[in-house]
Amino acid sequence: QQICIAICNQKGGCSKTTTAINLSSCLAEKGYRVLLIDLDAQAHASLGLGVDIEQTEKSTYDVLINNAGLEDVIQKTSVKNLDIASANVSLADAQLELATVLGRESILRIAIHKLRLRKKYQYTLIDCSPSLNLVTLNAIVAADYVIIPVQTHYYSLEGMKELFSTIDIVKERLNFDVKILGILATLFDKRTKVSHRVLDQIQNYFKDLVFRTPIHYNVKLCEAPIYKKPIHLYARTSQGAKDYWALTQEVIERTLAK
Amino acid sequence: QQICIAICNQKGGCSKTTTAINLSSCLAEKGYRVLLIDLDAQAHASLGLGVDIEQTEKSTYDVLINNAGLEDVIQKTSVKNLDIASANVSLADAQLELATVLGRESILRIAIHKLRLRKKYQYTLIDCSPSLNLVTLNAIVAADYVIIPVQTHYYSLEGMKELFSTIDIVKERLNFDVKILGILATLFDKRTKVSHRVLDQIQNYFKDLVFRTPIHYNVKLCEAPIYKKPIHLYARTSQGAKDYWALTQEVIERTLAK
Ligand SMILES: Nc1ncnc2c1ncn2[C@@H]1O[C@H](COP(=O)(O)OP(=O)(O)OP(=O)(O)O)[C@@H](O)[C@H]1O
Ligand SMILES: Nc1ncnc2c1ncn2[C@@H]1O[C@H](COP(=O)(O)OP(=O)(O)OP(=O)(O)O)[C@@H](O)[C@H]1O
Ligand SMILES: [Mg+2]
Ligand SMILES: [Mg+2]
Repeated sequence: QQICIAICNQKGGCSKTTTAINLSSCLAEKGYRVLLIDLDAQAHASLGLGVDIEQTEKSTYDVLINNAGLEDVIQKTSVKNLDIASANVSLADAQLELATVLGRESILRIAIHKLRLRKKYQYTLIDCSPSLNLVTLNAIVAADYVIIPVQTHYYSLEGMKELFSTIDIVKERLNFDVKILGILATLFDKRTKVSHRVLDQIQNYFKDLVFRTPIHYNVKLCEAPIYKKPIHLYARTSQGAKDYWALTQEVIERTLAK
Repeated sequence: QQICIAICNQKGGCSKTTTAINLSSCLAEKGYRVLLIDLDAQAHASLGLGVDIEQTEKSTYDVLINNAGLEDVIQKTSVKNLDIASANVSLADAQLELATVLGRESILRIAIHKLRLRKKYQYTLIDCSPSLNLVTLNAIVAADYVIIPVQTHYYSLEGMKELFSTIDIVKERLNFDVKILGILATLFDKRTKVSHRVLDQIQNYFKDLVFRTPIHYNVKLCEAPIYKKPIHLYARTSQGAKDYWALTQEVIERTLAK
């Protein structure tokens, strides 16, 4: 199998990158060959896995704009079985430069197809920036599945209408098979009633679409990137590690069933 | 005095709206006449102060695009001395519609000037969306001061380069007097070492520019908008209320000195 999962939500700071890093690392730990594609000019996924952005000549920007192959951009990480196609600040211009390109939303999908002729990754994960711009659209068009992380805060559900309608339009016109793999409740602070209230809201509204395990607020998760490590290597017994292992198990179940 | 303060940071979820609501409410409580201008299509400042968005015919979108006066858009809030010019989802289109308008970054400034011929507000605060687009530029061009809320998380400093260079360019070309009133450390979780580390980093780097009081992470602050109340009315003795009173005091000192 070769499955591609985009991690999307135009809301800032709802744990897309933390999910991208830790879900891909846990899948790699389980023995799958995993590629993480960083599609955010902020490059936090790349930085959090120890990529030296300054020293890396080509990035996903070159794949989208300069016709580079993904294989020219891919490097190993310190996590066994996990490779990364890193980002850099040039991606901030990609949105504008793609505007007039023919098939501008399909560039990444074609690049992944070409890569698959040479290199087999069982899981490809894409970390998106907090926007629904042309770069993020490339991720949704390339993906088999979308994971939507949502912070359990008041108002978090409202931003999702726009994301869902974007996915519907992509499904209708560009990628007929894309599906939502699941909604992931993140930054869940179990001591607070507002967190529980929003989690109930999410579960009542989206039902089986919601991953069973919410990702709890856990300080270890915001420390791990400082040490360039995924949570299961930085703090193996932490709540954060437990939550991401549980998510990984559920992602495997939901994707293998298809 | 009539002072205009824009609350800006293109990073999502770093407490712009929470700061806009509570700083403007505390200033109003101190007896100042305050106007809060909501410039975010998500309209969280408007919602958090109890505005019925569906029932409100005109919004700041109409001020930017349809030549409406701010006075047509302003309504009272349940907080004495605090009025609001509310937002709605139409603002999402303003960025594109403004692109070809002459003087497109100066529309709000002119609207505020016209308002001042009729209505005196000692403080006008502007809540911005998490972007540096044309709508946010209108806020920076209209402002005497900018407050920059920054979450005390790893990476939070990096996004600030772009914001600072944007303010520099505005200062150079469109608004020669705009100044940074201060950097506000937000969502400061004093139990975690990463929070302290980032706070030290911010204070070492920006020195006197940093407001003395960080805003601590306090659950009451994320509950207050559910009840459509500012923190000092929702939870008067909470850490969140204390922090915003301290900030208000410091904002008054820094703006009255000029
Ligand atoms: N479950 C968690 N517990 C504690 N901290 C977390 C958790 N998830 C994320 N964080 C921290 O919150 C901040 C934002 O998380 P992250 O970068 O993953 O969000 P994002 O959605 O990728 O943000 P952006 O929209 O800017 O790309 C980071 O400092 C991260 O370390
Ligand atoms: N100091 C705090 N303590 C606890 N919760 C907070 C605090 N500040 C903000 N929050 C909560 O965090 C979330 C994000 O805050 P807020 O909406 O103020 O950020 P923002 O910068 O305006 O976000 P956006 O970029 O989406 O406009 C909200 O649910 C809010 O209630
Ligand atoms: Mg991210
Ligand atoms: Mg806001």
